[in-house]
Formats: sequence, structure tokens, C-alpha cells
Amino acid sequence: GFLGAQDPGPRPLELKEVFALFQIQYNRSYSSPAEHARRLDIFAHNLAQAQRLQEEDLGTAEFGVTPFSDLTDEEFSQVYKQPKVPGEVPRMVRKVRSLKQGKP
Amino acid sequence: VPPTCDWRKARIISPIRNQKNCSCCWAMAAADNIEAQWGIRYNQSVKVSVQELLDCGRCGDGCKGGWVWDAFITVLNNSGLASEKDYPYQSNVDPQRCRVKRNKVAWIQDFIMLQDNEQIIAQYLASHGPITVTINMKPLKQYRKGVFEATPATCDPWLVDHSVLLVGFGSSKSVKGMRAGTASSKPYWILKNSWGAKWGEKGYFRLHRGSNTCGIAKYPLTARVELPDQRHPVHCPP
Repeated sequence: GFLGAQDPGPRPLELKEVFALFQIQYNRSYSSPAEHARRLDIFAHNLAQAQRLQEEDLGTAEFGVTPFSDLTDEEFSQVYKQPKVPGEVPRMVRKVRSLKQGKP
Repeated sequence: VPPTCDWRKARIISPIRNQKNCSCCWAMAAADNIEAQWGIRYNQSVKVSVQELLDCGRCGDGCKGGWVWDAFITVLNNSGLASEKDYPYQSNVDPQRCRVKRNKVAWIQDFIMLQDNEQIIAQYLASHGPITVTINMKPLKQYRKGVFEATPATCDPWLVDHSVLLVGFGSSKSVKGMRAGTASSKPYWILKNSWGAKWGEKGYFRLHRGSNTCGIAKYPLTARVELPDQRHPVHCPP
């Protein structure tokens, strides 16, 4: 019928296609098919996490594919997270007065 | 406090840095802060050495994390910092490589921690220049653009683990509010990250202002490059 002939519009990209675009955009290649499959799984997990953040956000932020989308949370934390808990936050300001202004 | 402030328009903010495989956001935020303060005070663009902060820091391996005040103490102990060009970033640490060079391009008088109050932070930012803050980085791995607003339940303000430079603030119309027929203004902070320019909004991101989103008010810290009693008045570009 007439309705059936209508163009349904662009179909949503499949996960593998989105991952292929990610690899191109961020210049990623993997050492073996097994590693590729593992990174694809991590990528899917990260997209699900992005969706959760999107639902939680009370503002206007957008979450999704980023340069870190093929990293596990552990890999990401190792590089970017500050693991140290401050033992002591400085309470006293240290002042170094120069004898002549503008000189160290 | 002015309605908007964006220090990027004053051309005192250095290009976006990239930590690569080194957890040194604390050193990069401190370097960004010193460069911005130096630019405001002396109208001079400098790029200071993050590697000097890492190699010469008092806390050992700076690629395994640190705090902004450690960086400022290193700057005070070393009487300033060499240039990025003379002492380039290598994304690893070697304490034996520490060369406290004579040729310093910037130095600081002291550093201060502001009150954990977003209104006071905005006032200081507008009248003194960019400052460093330490936040909970939970939403940043997946962040692409826009203003992130969280509750303490969705982004714990006590678990802060990433230092960045606060460079401005403003307000935007809330899209979600408009959809519901109640357009409301969303105040936000503009923050400079150190994960390269391909991340976020050309290396920057925005967080909601006024709700201590992700603990932004917990550790507001800044270096001072001139004595408070000799300070020149400055104004943040709107």
C-alpha cells in the first residue's frame, strides 16, 4: 500500500558500525580479532553507562562516544584518577616575600 | 558578581594540555593557573614546565596522582618554574632528572584556598582570574558537551579525584525545562580539562553552578603572583 512505500528514513547505526566510526575518528587499531572483540564489549558497556548518565543528568549535558570509549573503568581510573586521598590539606598559607617586586 | 565571565576571551588561557598516560591533572591544573595569573598580572603569555613539577615534586611519583597544593609548594621551593620549551613534558617521572633551572619564566608569591562557597568562588574568579578546583570525575569519561547537573546521590561531592582549571561562568536556557513548558535559566561553570582538545567542548566542559555539583566547591585553590596589597584591579570579559 501507499504507507508501505514510504521511506522509513535512515536506520539507526548498529553497534559494530558505531564502533568502526569510533576507531576511524580516534585512530584505534587492535592487535588481534580477540582484542577487537574485547574492546567492542567494553565499548558497548561504556555506551550503556553513557545512557545511564544521560538519564541521571538534570542539566543539558550529552553523553556518548568519547576518546575513552574503548577503555574499562579500571584502565581509565589508572591513568586519569587521582588515587591519593589527601592526608593533610594545607591550612596555613606559605608566604614568600621577595625583596624586590618582580624578582623571584 | 557579574552575570557572565569567560577568561578565555582575555587570551590568557594556554592551549589545552594532554596528560596522556600520566595521572598528573594536579600539576597541569596548577600550571594552567600560574600561566593565567601571570598573563593577567604581566600581560605576558608564558608556558611553564609541568615536567619540572613532576620530576622535582616532594611526593615522589607525580604520575600516580597528587594535589594542586603540592605543585604550588614545589614552585615556591624551586623559586619558580622553567618554560615548557626548556623542560618539555614527557608523561613520565624521573626524580633524577630534576633540574632546578636558573632560567625561570614564572614564579608565585604564595597560594590560597578559598571558602567552599560558590558565590565567593565566582566573585574571586571574576575579580582575580582563573582558579583550580578538584571534582568528582564520574561523568567526564562519557561527557561530550552541555551542562552536567547532578545530585549528591548521582555524583558524590565528597569523592573528589580530578583537578582542573575554572575559567568562567554563565547561564543557559534549560532545554529540559523548555520542553516541559517552563523555561528556566541554568547557571554553569566553565572548566578547562587536560585530556586534549578532542575531548568535551574543545577540551573544556561545563558543570551546573550553585549546587556543588561533583564537589566543585571542595578545594578551590589558586596561586598568587603578586602581593595582595599591590594588586591591580582586573575584570573578567563577559
